[in-house]
Amino acid sequence: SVGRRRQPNRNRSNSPQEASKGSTHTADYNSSDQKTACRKHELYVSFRELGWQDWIIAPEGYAANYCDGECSFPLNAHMNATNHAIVQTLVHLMNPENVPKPCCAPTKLHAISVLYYDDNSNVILKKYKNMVVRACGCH
Amino acid sequence: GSSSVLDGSELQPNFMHRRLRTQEKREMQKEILSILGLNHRPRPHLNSGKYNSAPLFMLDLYNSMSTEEKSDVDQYRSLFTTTRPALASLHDAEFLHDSDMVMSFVNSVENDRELSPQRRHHKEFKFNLSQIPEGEAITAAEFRIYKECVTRTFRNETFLLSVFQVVWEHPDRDADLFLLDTRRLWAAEEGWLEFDITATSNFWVMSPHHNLGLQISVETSSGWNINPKEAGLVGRDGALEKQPFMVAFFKVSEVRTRTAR
Repeated sequence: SVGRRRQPNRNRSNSPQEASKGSTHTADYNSSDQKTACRKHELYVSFRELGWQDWIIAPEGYAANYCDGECSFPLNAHMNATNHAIVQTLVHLMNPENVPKPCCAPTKLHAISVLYYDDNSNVILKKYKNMVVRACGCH
Repeated sequence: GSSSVLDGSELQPNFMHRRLRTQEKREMQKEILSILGLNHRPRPHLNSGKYNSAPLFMLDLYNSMSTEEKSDVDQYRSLFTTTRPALASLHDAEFLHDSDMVMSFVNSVENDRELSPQRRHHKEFKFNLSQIPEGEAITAAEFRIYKECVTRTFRNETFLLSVFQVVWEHPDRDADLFLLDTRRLWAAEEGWLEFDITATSNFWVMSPHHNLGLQISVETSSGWNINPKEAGLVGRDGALEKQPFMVAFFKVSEVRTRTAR
């Protein structure tokens, strides 16, 4: 039942039918998968470019990063896929119209510290949790 | 354009991107301010120089935090003993380790008031604690004042420095003071003096109308009151990097959720 139907807009070679045809196709799948697979992308939020250097003393900005990419069957390639993401994928394959694929989202987040002035020229040093994406995975 | 948050150079080549419109940029700024827990962009008044003692102290703490991603106190210890113990001490490193936020407060007293003859040498200090974010509880607070060496005038002299909390002010007589701490100082001594004002700061936060500031007085060993400046204590007219200030360490006391805007 998993391979019963194929969505018209999914012309990438990662459907279960094609994946099961043989090793050649699996190789094709892997090569395209590498380009679009869920992974971390670099994104720098610059406080300096926002024109905030008069009140933010440090840092000048931070590498926030973001996650983007496909979480497609099979999830073996996605080393950070959660166990539930595998179940989610299977249910999606059985009912693609109603059940979404797992999401590409952060699996590891780190904190940053920001040093800034308030309106009274007092200085605040604050830790902000979960600001930097260190790793992405399928959830 | 070039000042947009989404800088093309940081993105993958196949990522379709565009420059943010002015309104979008404003919205983006609002969103980032919201992440930082701020309602608006602060507008500090930095007339007396950007880097006086309080920001320098905070920068010391910041540098110690940013060079570590480690978490145990021993690592803070080694960091503070091997790198730059100039302003921040081991004491501060331990507070820092347990804190979610640190805040420094500049002295907001601009002119000496006319005090009674008995207290003519007292110096006043006031700190504006009104902008402490909600949900933050003070775990430690210090009043810091710098002492310079004064051996020329007072060779081998010792001084008694007293720090008071101003409890109540009266229109017709001296304010009621509560003695917080005393310290004996050598004339030749030089460096930052730290006074624990944790209880006082918590009281000021709970009851802002009682925040009437601190006073200090200095006595010689023979019991004469002298101007703190004569004992080497740096006041408002001293070097910027030696200005007295207050620092408080906070722990988040409640779970903060961002509300929809």
